[in-house]
Amino acid sequence: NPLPEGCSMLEIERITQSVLKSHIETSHYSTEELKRMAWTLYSPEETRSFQTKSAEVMWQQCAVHITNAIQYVVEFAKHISGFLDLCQNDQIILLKAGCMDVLLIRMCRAYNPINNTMLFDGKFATAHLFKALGCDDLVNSVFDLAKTLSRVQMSEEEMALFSAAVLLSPDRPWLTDVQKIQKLQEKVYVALQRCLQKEGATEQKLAKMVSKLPILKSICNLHIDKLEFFRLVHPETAYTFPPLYREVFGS
Amino acid sequence: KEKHKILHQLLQNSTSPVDL
Repeated sequence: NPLPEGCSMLEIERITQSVLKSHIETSHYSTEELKRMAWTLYSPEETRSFQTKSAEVMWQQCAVHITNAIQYVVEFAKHISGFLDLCQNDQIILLKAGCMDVLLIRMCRAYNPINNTMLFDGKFATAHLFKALGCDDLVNSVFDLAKTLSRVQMSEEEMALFSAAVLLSPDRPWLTDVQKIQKLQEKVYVALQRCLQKEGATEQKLAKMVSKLPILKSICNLHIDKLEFFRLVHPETAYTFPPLYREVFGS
Repeated sequence: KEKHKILHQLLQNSTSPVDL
């Protein structure tokens, strides 16, 4: 893997460290905490109480959680070396377009493949718990993605670099300085390749990660479709969603 | 800028997420 032009090994190392540090500092739970919580499940009664909530209440609750997680992704982005050197227009475009991708990648940390459950509001939940949302296809896609991503067994360093690479996608529409972002992404991918080599992983592992990108994109689009439909049916509730959520997922 | 007021604020402030 040749180094990008004008880029030293020292710089790749600096990027690796900054991205990993940022990922760890902006992850709500550490891997140890997640391991400890993995068997704290919602009881059947608790699950039923979520299932019998109204769609409005459940959407509101999920929107609040997603908004909270977005704030962490913004902080993650800010600490990736080079991100804040981009013009603010591009920073906002990258975040609006990529924060859901990063959230989905991060979700596989909070997924337990043994019982197909995911951490939600302090306990692990099955996909059925989210029935009231009226988006079974979206919820099932998220769980399926978490399942396939967890099989890749990314280390924290790999996940950090993969998240950064996805966030720094130069093909997002309306970007001003595509070249600058392209160079940054290239460096992050080199850092990811070096990290995989260091850990003795095969080339296939990177291919497996990259092969998930179209699925990430389709889930992001599905979320927007579902949100638009919800907005049509329940405009007043959608208006009370957290302002940051509306800002990021508004048209 | 007005449309993305909160994102602008988050990008400019130096607080950590725990303070948000």
